Amino acid sequence: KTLSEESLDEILWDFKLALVSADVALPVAEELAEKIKETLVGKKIGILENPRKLVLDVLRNTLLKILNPPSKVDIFEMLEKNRKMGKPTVMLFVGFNGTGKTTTIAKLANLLKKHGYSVVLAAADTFRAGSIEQLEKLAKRVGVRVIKHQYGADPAAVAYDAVMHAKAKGIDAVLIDTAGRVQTDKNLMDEMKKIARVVEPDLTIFVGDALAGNDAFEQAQKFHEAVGIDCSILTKVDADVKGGSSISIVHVTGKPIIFIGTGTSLDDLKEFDPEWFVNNILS
Amino acid sequence: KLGYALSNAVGKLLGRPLADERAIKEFIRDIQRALLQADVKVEQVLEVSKRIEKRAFSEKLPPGFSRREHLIKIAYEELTQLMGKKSYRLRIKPNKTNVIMLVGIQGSGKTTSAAKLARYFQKKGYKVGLVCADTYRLGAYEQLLQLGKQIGVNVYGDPSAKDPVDLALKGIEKFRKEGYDVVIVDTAGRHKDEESLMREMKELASKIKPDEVILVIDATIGQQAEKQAKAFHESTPIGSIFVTKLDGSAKGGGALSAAAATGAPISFIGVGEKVDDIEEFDPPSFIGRLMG
Ligand SMILES: Nc1nc2c(ncn2[C@@H]2O[C@H](COP(=O)(O)OP(=O)(O)OP(=O)(O)O)[C@@H](O)[C@H]2O)c(=O)[nH]1
Ligand SMILES: Nc1nc2c(ncn2[C@@H]2O[C@H](COP(=O)(O)OP(=O)(O)OP(=O)(O)O)[C@@H](O)[C@H]2O)c(=O)[nH]1
Ligand SMILES: [Mg+2]
Ligand SMILES: [Mg+2]
Repeated sequence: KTLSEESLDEILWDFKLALVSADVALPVAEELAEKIKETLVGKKIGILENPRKLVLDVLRNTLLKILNPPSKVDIFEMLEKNRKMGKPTVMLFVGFNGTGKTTTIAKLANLLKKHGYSVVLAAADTFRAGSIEQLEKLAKRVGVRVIKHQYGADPAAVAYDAVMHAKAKGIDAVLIDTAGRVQTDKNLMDEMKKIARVVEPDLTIFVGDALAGNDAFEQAQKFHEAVGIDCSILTKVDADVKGGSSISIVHVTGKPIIFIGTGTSLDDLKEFDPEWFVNNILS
Repeated sequence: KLGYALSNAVGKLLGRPLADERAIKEFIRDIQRALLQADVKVEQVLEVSKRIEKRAFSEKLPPGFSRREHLIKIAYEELTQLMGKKSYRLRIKPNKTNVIMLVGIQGSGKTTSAAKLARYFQKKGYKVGLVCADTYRLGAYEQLLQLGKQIGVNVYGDPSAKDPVDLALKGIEKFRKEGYDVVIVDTAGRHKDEESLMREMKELASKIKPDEVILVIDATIGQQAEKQAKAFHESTPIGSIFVTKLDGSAKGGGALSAAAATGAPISFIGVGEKVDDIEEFDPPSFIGRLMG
């Protein structure tokens, strides 16, 4: 028998709903369905073969392929390479409000320190109440220094200051914390672009909330268009999420997710496992 | 004021030579797409679209209504039904210290919203106090303290305190003695699978006996909203919902599903990071934005 367009449409509609229920953004789910339809329409399959199972297999492979993009990011490889060249690895953290940037920076600083790298943090969120104190207290727990100015200072200046400090002291990594921002605010997006222009980070890291639905796609897309995301970290994965936002984020940026946040403690930073996410999304 | 996507769907429908079964089904599909993209729970989207479809095919055209107007009327009515109760206004009881407790998932905007609510009630002439009962997040007290300073509202907190219940009771008592009308208690972020935190929230509510528990929900939340909200509601009955970050691109469909799941009305929305970026919830403009 052949797979008709009609039967495929019906099967794909169900799968689209399943993907959306798993928090894959609707436009991404629709795009995936279209691609799968193009691949399978008119295809000859065995009399006893179950078309639904065939679509599921194709979908599973497609999702795995998305989560394993060709561009790879190895933080430790980068740190080693830069260390040999005597320069710090500069990482700029950006993202929407409340996604976990500041906490994630502390977690990563903790991880790098455990692996024997020296780290300095930049308190470049000079806007939000308590942002500098929050980073300072986290830094104290990790045992790393914070470069800060005062509230209202130019974030780019704080970031630049931290990079200069790292260069002068031979520090391996500079982790720059920035204010949360909505991607629809031109001024805030311009401010972020300026920070990136001034410090030329080795890595611009997008921090996304695993609980976000369609907006994960919007955020990743706009942040990527603005400053070029090199990789992402998905937080709050411990909150019983299906994890579909991982698909949206990697699909629209073409860049890998390098870590996931699995809680509020310093060691709640784990490696990203595409298989786990795909199984979860399709469960 | 009807959302762009909805009026687009209707326009498409009436652009056809016949408002036949196929055209109506496509109209329903367009509505489904708009609601799904707005993060409304999949099951709810299917329910609402079933109801719209049923009425579209079974209802007689009311006198004076065009097919177009009738369809918009049906869709709008069914979407408004999703909204639940109409405008809900938080009532401050006279001659007592009203306690408002904010709860919600990590990063949803509780602390910022606590300050916004304090300002909102302060503008109405009430004597307002803020209590930082978040004993986990580093810098939580400093954050609320700085916000309080911005608006001239006293903040009670103790960064060294380990017991949020004891801290909250102390803070409320202090404000009560000084004749405050409203005390807003900010709590630590938590999600439904952090069992001890959910138990702590339940205990906190039973001890401080709030006049209102407000669930703060991020407008960007996706399909997990309903499940999370239900779990919160089971631990501490939710009085109303505060939807934050609606100044972004998110439509808040998740918060809507949460409201429907808990039966709690939406009382306020957050439309920015500043203390004045708060609005009383207005169902028609929320629907308009949802479908836009
Ligand atoms: N459960 C859980 N909570 C997390 C995770 N990552 C961060 N959080 C919490 O989320 C809340 C917000 O974290 P922050 O680090 O302040 O987020 P942010 O992006 O810096 O916030 P803004 O700077 O205000 O935009 C805090 O309560 C964190 O403890 C995670 O992986 N799991
Ligand atoms: N754009 C926008 N940002 C908001 C809004 N409400 C809160 N925020 C921001 O969201 C981020 C998180 O806000 P918080 O008030 O720290 O969130 P929280 O729920 O107290 O976080 P935890 O205590 O860690 O659970 C901050 O950057 C706030 O400025 C809003 O309505 N719009
Ligand atoms: Mg931060
Ligand atoms: Mg808070």
